[in-house]
Amino acid sequence: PASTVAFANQKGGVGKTTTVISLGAALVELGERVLLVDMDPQGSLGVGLGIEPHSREVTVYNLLMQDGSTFEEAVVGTAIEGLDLLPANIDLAAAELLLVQETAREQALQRVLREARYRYDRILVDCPPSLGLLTINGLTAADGVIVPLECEYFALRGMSLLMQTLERVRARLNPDLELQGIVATMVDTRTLHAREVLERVREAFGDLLYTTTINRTIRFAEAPVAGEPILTYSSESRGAGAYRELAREIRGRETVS
Amino acid sequence: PASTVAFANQKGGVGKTTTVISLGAALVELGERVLLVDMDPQGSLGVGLGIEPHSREVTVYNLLMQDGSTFEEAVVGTAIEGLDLLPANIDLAAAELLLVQETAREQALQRVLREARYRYDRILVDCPPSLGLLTINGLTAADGVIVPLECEYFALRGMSLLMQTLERVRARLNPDLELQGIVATMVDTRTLHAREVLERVREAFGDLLYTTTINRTIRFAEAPVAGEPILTYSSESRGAGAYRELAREIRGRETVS
Ligand SMILES: Nc1ncnc2c1ncn2[C@@H]1O[C@H](COP(=O)(O)OP(=O)(O)OP(=O)(O)O)[C@@H](O)[C@H]1O
Ligand SMILES: Nc1ncnc2c1ncn2[C@@H]1O[C@H](COP(=O)(O)OP(=O)(O)OP(=O)(O)O)[C@@H](O)[C@H]1O
Ligand SMILES: [Mg+2]
Ligand SMILES: [Mg+2]
Repeated sequence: PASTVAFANQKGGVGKTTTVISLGAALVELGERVLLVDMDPQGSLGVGLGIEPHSREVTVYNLLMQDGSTFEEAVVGTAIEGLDLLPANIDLAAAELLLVQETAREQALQRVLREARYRYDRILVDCPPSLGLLTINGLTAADGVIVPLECEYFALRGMSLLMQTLERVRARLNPDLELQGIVATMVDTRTLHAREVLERVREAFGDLLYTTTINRTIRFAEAPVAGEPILTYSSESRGAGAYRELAREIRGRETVS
Repeated sequence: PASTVAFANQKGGVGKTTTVISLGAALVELGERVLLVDMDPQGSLGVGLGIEPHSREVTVYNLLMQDGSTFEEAVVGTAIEGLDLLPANIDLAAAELLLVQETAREQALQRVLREARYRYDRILVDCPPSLGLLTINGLTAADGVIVPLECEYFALRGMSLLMQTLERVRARLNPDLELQGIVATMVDTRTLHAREVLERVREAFGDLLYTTTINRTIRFAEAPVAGEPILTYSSESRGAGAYRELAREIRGRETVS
């Protein structure tokens, strides 16, 4: 079955959605069949891929609530052959409240993906900027978690909380959950501040920090307006190249371990 | 009593916390007594002001849950005379789940601030990056809301959802809630993309967009490391000046209306 990876960080705006879209497209270039799953009621994954999430009748919400909808009704093809999307929209915000009362509320996404795992090589889950039930579902359904981290102080300070949450999920819900790595995003190599924060992350997390870093470039903000990943929007750009490099590094680490 | 303003945007990383800290400090410079209230379990307001929120025994959480703690026990002075903080930490995440079952759950913060409003000229509430119960509490307790908006596509797309939420809060919980304005943050005047998005915001929201815009500068990321607002960390910087200008514009609009 497909390996499932959650992208989580409760700090907002650190590049979770951009990483899921860009990495997904880069893995497809390497020949993988990839499913992207949006667990954020903002629906940014769909927006970034030119798919209007708010007009979809059936989304991940319906599958989580088990209202009889099927995976086939919810999943959407993207403009990239081999890259599918399980979209979210504002309905998902209701799931967070409704799931609280359900038994096995943390395993709702795991149930949804049980069959889908046989149709793809990899499933990437985009989490919202919080540590609530939607993110916990993403972490419980996943084999591993990758943490996009903007090199700034608030995000750095938030890491201990995130690590505690991963530990709690591992202890109570998903013993095999592995922290696969931390990817430094939006790095502005010209500033001392970014270099200092990057150094502190390297000291604290060592090899967990991917050697590939993603520099800040305006191309990332432009690509969603065109509704496509930077990999196709600006294929020769440094930003596209950085995520191709990250995809190779992630696959390289898998064969080693 | 003090006018209470919530700073809300479910899009993450758009400058909510930075705006609350910077604007708070600028209003104190103009002679106001200001209370900052953190409704985000990340506790960034405290972190940005050099106050360690995770070591506080009594925070806004205890007051929301009415466990017998007093406002005096929770409130913390900052290094700036006239600027106080009601801190939050991870305990607040529990409040979101616990409050769901309570009656009048949306008015918990309103009750907490009822007396405090007589000790300050202005109360600024920092909301988390979501439209859940903590943000709804902030909007219900407030007279007005200011929306920090990064000039990027995902944040722009999120505005319709935010406006719908404000409308719902106004209809059901707080009829006097006024959208005071939208402040463009992290503006990179060199890029066409930022100018294009800014133009779209101006078309969609007209006078609601403050004429003061906050440009992107690394000073904002450096100030939290020093545990102080940019107003004191780098008083002569463009970033500090921009928030002084915003404070004057906000007060100027109040005398007119
Ligand atoms: N390397 C980069 N350089 C410049 N801009 C970037 C980069 N990565 C992402 N961005 C931009 O930064 C903004 C935030 O990124 P994104 O929305 O992916 O973060 P997020 O963590 O998913 O946010 P949220 O917490 O709201 O879900 C977007 O406008 C995106 O286009
Ligand atoms: N005008 C600016 N120029 C450059 N950096 C900025 C600016 N405003 C804020 N920042 C930086 O951007 C990052 C995000 O800002 P901030 O944390 O205030 O946003 P937020 O909306 O409160 O995030 P969250 O959604 O996680 O609560 C911080 O590192 C901050 O220092
Ligand atoms: Mg996102
Ligand atoms: Mg914040």
